[in-house]
Amino acid sequence: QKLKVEDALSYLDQVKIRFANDPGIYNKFLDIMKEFKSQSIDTPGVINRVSQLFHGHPDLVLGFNAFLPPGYRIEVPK
Amino acid sequence: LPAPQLVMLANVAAVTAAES
Repeated sequence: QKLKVEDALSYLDQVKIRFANDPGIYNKFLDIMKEFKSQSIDTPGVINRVSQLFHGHPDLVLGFNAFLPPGYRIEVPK
Repeated sequence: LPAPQLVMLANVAAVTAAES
């Protein structure tokens, strides 16, 4: 399934709302994405950082997985 | 680039960050 810009905006909103009391986490997520955009980090690097940042938030991890290319996903502990 | 959807998310995040 192809995700659209609206899906990305909606996901970013979800992250922002979740960490409304701790906006540093939302800003860190934006920083990770900026570093990916500027190619400072690659896809596995993003996966590594995001899995640490969203540890304990399996719904956010699953939402993020939807943006990953085939063959990549962050495992959610059961 | 091998991760077009992730690039799209990164682009949207960059715009969002610039606006806030």
